[in-house]
Amino acid sequence: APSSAPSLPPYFIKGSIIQLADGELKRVEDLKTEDFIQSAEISSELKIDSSTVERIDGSHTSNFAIVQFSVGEHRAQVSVEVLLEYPFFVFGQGWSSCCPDRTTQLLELPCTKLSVGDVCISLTLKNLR
Amino acid sequence: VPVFPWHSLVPFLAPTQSD
Repeated sequence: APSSAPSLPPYFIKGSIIQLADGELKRVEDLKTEDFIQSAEISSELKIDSSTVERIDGSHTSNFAIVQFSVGEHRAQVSVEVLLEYPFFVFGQGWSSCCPDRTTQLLELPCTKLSVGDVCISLTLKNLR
Repeated sequence: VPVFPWHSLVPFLAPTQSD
């Protein structure tokens, strides 16, 4: 394995403590869609956008996937390269990744398969006026 | 025990400003 193998950030590991915008603490595996929406409503800088998965290109040999999203009402095209086990939060569904078996194995985070058409929670900056 | 802010869990996808 390469010595510079990338790893996921620690907050996706099951049991990690997450602070919502109102100060409430929850475990990462207990987060609900409403927690993100309500936190964004409180935030002065961030807003929730809907990002629809349009395409997933991945391979187990590289451990990476390129996920193409259509973001927000203007349907801007954004592509991100992530580890296969990187979890995204799908509206009304919860954590999902390109390879949920790896996510469950590495993070113990309950996870479903990310699919084309899924609508993920993402963030953008609020318009500052 | 570390406490992480909620927004660190969400990818920041900034659409390009086209209009």
